[in-house]
Amino acid sequence: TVGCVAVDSLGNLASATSTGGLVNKMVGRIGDTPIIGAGTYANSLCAVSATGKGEAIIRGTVARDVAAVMEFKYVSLKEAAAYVVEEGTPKGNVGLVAVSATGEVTMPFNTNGMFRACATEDGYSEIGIW
Amino acid sequence: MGWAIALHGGAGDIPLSLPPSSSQSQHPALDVVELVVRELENIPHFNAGKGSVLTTQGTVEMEACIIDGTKRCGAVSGLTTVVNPISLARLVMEKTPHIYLAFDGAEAFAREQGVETVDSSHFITPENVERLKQAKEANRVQIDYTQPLHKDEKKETPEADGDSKLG
Repeated sequence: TVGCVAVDSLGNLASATSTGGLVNKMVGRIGDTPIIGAGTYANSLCAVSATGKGEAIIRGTVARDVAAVMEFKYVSLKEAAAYVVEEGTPKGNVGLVAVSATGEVTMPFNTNGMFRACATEDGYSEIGIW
Repeated sequence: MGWAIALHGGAGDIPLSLPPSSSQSQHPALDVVELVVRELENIPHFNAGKGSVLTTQGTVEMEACIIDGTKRCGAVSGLTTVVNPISLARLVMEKTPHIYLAFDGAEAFAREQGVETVDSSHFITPENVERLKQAKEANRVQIDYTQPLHKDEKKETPEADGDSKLG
């Protein structure tokens, strides 16, 4: 699975995710990626793109949960995403990238690795695997 | 000494403040996420577009989704010939009254919109044929970067709820 989230200088948010799914999956199986609120979500607060075991991400409505925790618990994107990844989903199944309307970036995961990279206007950038 | 790698983009008297035009292309966020995912779909090392993992029948079924902060969104599933699924998802968002098109309907929409399509074999890589073989030997459904079973590891019987513990 590949994904990208972005917030532009006008504060517009967007998220895009694309995948081939799971190895050896049944023909006709749909994963989390095209399910709005599971693998991909955006609203006026944040944009989220998730990856991992689709069935766990769908059950956990992961991408929507990040936005909902921000919205209803009034916490930062980083805290909301950490909560969803650490508390809301089974270990070893989920990773995500997300940005907020204020330009915050977070890339938590509970697997042993996630290919990831980010850059922000103030010059911060990060590339990582494990 | 283990592995090490370094790369550069050229040395010289690079102006500290690159002209804004080169650092900011003025693309809105929606264009940026689509363009980045298109690039990643075209890299065979990632599980999307070319390099998608295979179903139990050795076929490719790709899916994608795009959404913006106003919750305008588009999603596609079950694609077998579309080179960039993410761009078709964006066309679903912008050219139809729906959110999600799948399988034959999505393929027909792709032809109607004139997006680039190729034979399914374009997406299949030797690495993914090998991955599918490993997954079948282990009798499991797995995420693309799952390590092959060691010889002493027992075969897995998929759990009833569909969640393979080694997935």
